[in-house]
Amino acid sequence: NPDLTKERKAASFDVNQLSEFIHGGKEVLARRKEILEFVESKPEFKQETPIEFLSREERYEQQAKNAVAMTEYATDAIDGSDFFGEGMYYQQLIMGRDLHALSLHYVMFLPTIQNQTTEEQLDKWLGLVITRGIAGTYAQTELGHGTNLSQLETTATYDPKTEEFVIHSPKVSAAKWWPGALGKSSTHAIVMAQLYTDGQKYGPHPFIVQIRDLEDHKPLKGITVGDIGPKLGINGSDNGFLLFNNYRIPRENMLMRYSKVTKEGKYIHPKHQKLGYGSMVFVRSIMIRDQSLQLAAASTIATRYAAVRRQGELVPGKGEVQIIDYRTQQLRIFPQITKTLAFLFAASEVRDLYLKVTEQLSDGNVELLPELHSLSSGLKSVVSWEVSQGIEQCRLACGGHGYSQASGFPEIYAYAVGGCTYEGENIVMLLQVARQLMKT
Amino acid sequence: VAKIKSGNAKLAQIDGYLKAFNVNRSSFNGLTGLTPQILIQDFEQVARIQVFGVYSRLAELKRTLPEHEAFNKISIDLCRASRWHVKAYLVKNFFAYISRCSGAERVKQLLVEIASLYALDQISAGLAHFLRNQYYSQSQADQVKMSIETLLERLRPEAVAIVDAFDFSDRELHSVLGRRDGNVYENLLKWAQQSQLNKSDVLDAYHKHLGPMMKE
Repeated sequence: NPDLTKERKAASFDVNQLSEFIHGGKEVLARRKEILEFVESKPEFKQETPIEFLSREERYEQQAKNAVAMTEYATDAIDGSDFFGEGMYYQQLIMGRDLHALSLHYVMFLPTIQNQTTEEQLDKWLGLVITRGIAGTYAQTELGHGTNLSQLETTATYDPKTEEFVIHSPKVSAAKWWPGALGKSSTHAIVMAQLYTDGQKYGPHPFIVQIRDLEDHKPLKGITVGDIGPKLGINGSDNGFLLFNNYRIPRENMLMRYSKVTKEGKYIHPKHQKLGYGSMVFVRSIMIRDQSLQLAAASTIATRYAAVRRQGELVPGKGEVQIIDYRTQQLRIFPQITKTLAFLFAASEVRDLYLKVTEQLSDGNVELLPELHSLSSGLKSVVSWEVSQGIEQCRLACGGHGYSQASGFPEIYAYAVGGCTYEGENIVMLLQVARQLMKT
Repeated sequence: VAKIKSGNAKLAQIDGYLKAFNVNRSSFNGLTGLTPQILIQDFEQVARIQVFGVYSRLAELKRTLPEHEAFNKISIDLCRASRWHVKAYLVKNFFAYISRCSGAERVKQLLVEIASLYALDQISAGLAHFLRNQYYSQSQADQVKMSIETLLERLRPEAVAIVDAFDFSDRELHSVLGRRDGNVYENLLKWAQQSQLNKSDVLDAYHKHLGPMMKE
């Protein structure tokens, strides 16, 4: 398109230099190129029908097929030590903004197994997870409770006679609700449940629970599980519900790196109550980065289209004007570009701070955690809101075409706006920040 | 807050600005002579005023109400204080981050313009907070708007190249409107032709419902 070419020629700076700075160096950019070429070279990843034309079932099937191929090729395509950098990019190229049957398996199930198990538990589960012998998810949120974890209703009551926990959903509001890939794909779930032992309640703790038969994939007795239905976005994923009817699991299935329950039913407290904060900080830094990239995509689309689209002949006979020349259009789009960078750089900084704090944590120093935890909660809240509003501005900047799924905006918006409620609803997050600020 | 007021507080870097003294007037004077410090100071001032203001109200309410009720009563302002705390961090971090850019002078200058537009756009959206107690004068408020216009004009010729620097491939972007080659219209038509409704020229629904209606 001659207008886009003209724009590119008119720029006064070296695009590669800016790109290197944004992405963190020449090497990162080179790796992005290699990963893209790898994905495009594989016939399995050829995109025939655009996903927006598929039915929900077709989407789920296509994404499941892609997920298997994606994970099979993963070690050839990406540096395994950079799962959240190269890994997320690799996934985005194959899955787009739709996610898949194994999304929680890698993002939540695997890290929980790595971080919350004892040595013996790690030996038992890690191999199964990595070789995809089982498919896992993370079931925390319930129909009746989201962010306020202390009020979760699912119970795990220890029975010392059989050395088992009895997992139970006492009422319908206790149904686990939302976990990605829980509905139809996962065989196992990390379930957060209120721990009762020795007649005492000890609050929510994680348990690894098998929910489907490994032979025929049918739900096990005592388990009711299914898909929660269509959502605003991410419809390739089978977000699920899960109910337990006095379902028994061995004592060893409580994840016991920190808190423990002995064979006799004695509860042993964790050394540091705040240790759980660390992983939330990390997940939120990933979220902020992911959200920023959605705004980057939206502002890329709006800026390019504003250069291509011509509307209104201000001087008769001179032809229609590129809409990017209208000041109102600039005010709609350019601040979104600036927000993208503000958020992206904040995400990098929070991740680096997290790594610093993690080092201190290994010496039992939790001094910096509350401030960082609070900042990451606040950032998640402000960023996800402004990103969703920014995407909407970019969509509007494209006029009627922004309403078509051809623009990409409906998918981008639906994907990003989910961030306002998952990993903590935004207002609840802001109130948590306020609590810490008032304390300070 | 009590400790900060008595000068005994030890704060982490993220919260450190809470300890600084309030400034009566902003030194913002348009783009000429504008430094990151001026903008950072303005955001920190607004955040500090919000945090201390809501703290005083909370302390006042706690004299007559249980803590959770007092907290709920002013939770709108508490959220506002949290937002400004985060916004102050975002502005400060933006400038700190780009100061580490080792690229060409023009790239650094461009990043500063982008960061300044970010800060000024946020000020413009929350202007009432900056005008409070005449921290900003009306003339400074007018300069915010004029500075935004100037920056939009400066960024206009760079905009396409800036978004190119995000390095999206067409595969990742997944948008007909945002195609790298800009050939939007012909590809919109090609995309539409993939619609399930275009698999045949006449759909069953016509034979079942619309056709009979028209023949009645």
